Amino acid sequence: HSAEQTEIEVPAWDSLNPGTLQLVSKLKNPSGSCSVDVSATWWEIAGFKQPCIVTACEYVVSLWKPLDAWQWEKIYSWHFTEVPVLQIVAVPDVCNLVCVALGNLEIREIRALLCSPDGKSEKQVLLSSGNIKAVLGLAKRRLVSSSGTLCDQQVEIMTFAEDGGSKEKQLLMPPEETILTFAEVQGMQEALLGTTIMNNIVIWNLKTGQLLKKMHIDDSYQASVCHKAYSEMGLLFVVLSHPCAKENELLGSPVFQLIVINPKTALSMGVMLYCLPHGQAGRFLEGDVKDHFAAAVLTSGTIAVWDLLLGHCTALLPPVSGQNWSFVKWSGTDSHLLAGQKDGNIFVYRY
Amino acid sequence: CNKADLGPISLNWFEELSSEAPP
Repeated sequence: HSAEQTEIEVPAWDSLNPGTLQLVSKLKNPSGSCSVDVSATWWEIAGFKQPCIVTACEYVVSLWKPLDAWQWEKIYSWHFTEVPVLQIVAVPDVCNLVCVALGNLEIREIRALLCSPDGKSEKQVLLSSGNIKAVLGLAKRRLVSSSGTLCDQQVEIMTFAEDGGSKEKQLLMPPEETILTFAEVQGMQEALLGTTIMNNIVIWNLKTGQLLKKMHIDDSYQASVCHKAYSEMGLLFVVLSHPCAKENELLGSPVFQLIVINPKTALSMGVMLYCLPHGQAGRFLEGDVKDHFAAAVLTSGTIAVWDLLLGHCTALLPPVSGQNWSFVKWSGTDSHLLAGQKDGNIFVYRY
Repeated sequence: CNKADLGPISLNWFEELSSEAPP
């Protein structure tokens, strides 16, 4: 890639510890429609907050409560008739609320899914609609979304009330280019990052709505997605994924990358490339980063997990029962990995 | 990588950028 990259030793596939991922549970969704996403959330059941799993098929979102011995029971289902579900939008710090993005190729609606105060029936509330480009749930019961393009682009923060309805809305200054993704800055609740179509990273002050800086990153990889960021010693460290990265003869396939940016000067450089082990092929399809662990579904149908501190891939999960993996999420309620297949099977792994 | 290539670093970058950026 570039001379700025730290050289790393990539372990071979057969040296990875196959015991790193341990299957603890499996959920079978019998709805029959295509499975699109999974997430974990807290839900109050019989007076206790419980770590639940949310599964999304094209037209049904279901909430599963834990039973004994890693079994799960479906307790609520929300149905959609016109527009299919694209993704679950996990909102940290909320209980009894799930957000979903609906649309065909692009997001057309964001809805909050709740249940009635007596817990007997499901409810849904339309939060926003239009040509929505990107959405992310943020700490302190907030949700950020961008809609429109270029001159009419709107970036909005919505804060939820206890009952899940939208309590207040605030606009952020839009950059003059389309936003692709958002990412929080760990430990800085008033800072928000966005990646744009022009390969820039923008940073906002969420308290004032100011657009603080536009920082251009290396053009080696197009359409990079920002997953996580943290600030240390005056520098901003950002974990990106590279869906369009080509295989590099020396390093293999770069799936994630850690870059460092000086927000004062907007100068940046690559710190680490996270590549596939030798003998493994595939590009980034879909993935999730939590703390210092990154997981990705590859175009080969395999899931790969990296320890971002160690710098190399620590686990590979080949397709199970002949079915490729189609999505992967870290559970927000514990240290489990949730892996899903298109036919509705969800597997829970302890990492 | 070499930190010097990134230019002068400020520990208070967020506050400084907030005071410099248009409201």
